[in-house]
Amino acid sequence: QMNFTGDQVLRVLAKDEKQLSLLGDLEGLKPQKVDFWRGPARPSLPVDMRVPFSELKDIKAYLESHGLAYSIMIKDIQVLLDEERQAMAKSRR
Amino acid sequence: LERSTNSFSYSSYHTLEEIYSWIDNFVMEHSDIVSKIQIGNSFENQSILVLKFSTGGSRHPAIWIDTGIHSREWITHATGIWTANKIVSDYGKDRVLTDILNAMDIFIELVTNPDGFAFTHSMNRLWRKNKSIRPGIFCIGVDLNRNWKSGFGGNGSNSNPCSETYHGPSPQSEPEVAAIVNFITAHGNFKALISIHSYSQMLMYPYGRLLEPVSNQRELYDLAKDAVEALYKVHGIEYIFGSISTTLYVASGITVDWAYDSGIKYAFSFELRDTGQYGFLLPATQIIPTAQETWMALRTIMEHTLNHPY
Repeated sequence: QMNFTGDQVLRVLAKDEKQLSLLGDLEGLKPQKVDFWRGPARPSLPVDMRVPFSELKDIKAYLESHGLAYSIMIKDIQVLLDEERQAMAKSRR
Repeated sequence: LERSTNSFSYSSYHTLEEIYSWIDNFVMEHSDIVSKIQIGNSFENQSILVLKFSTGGSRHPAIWIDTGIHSREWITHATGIWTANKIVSDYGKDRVLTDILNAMDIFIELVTNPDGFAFTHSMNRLWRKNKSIRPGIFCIGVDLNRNWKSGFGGNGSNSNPCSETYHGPSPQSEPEVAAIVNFITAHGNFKALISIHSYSQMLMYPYGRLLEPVSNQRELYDLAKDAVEALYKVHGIEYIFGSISTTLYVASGITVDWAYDSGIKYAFSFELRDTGQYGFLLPATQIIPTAQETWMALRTIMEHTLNHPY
């Protein structure tokens, strides 16, 4: 199983179409590095993206440099995955 | 593997093998009303299975429900399994469901993307696409919800094979999509299609590829409103609703657009719980509440379909 330790899901609220487009650019720049859970659509909808731990510093810097406000929705994906696997194992027992 | 549906935990997530084993037991235990149909094979040669709920008769009008076209959306498979069990439990007890099943057949495809789903268990929990590979292309998989022959390759899909929304080389290039197209087309009497995704808590109707409203937009809007109200009454969970392109985003080559363009007037797409706290990693403790509320919305759509023949 792939390990997602330290990977985070960031929620970004774009203020306008220009900021949305900057988020869309991320997919073109790093298609395998940023995984949009909710892709850029319109300013009223938040964008959720999973960012690998190795890319977090760069992506957060990109967001901050373009004035894109973000919050951390999931601090460490692996913690949730471990809980999920434990629940499945417990259910099987 | 769990050997009887009585010992199956509906409040847990399960592997592909467990679900397929459950299907075999379920069909055996309810052979008067449920049968299993293999409609094709996946890219990696897994069986593509559909449950058929029918009280008899030939070529009844039918309702299609699919879950798990995006493999990481585990809550959808779990909701589908619970729903299948709900149908056999409530037939003969719930007047609305009984009326529906006496007049119509219901088809449920629980694991629409079996290769991707197996991969989420074995290797990468967050895998979305199928597992098809092509010579000379480095990246794996096609987004099965961009591979349909309706606005194929348009806005909201991607030509880059490494993208999560890669539409594939041609419409219906993927065996998982082609199997459904062939089955529904050959049947020829589907009246409703409901494709279940997660997450975002939304109920939507066509189009995804166009901002323009469909011809029966008012009817679909009113029906979606009724469905989310029925859903809300169960656990107080709020859904937003509207057309896909105006509610979520523009997306081309999607299931419900194809269904609508193929003459299936009641085409809906769900995005189940939650709104982002857990996203695709919704805890198993939320499976049953999610399924319970989704059932009331499904029932509302199916009842409307029954009462508005066309």
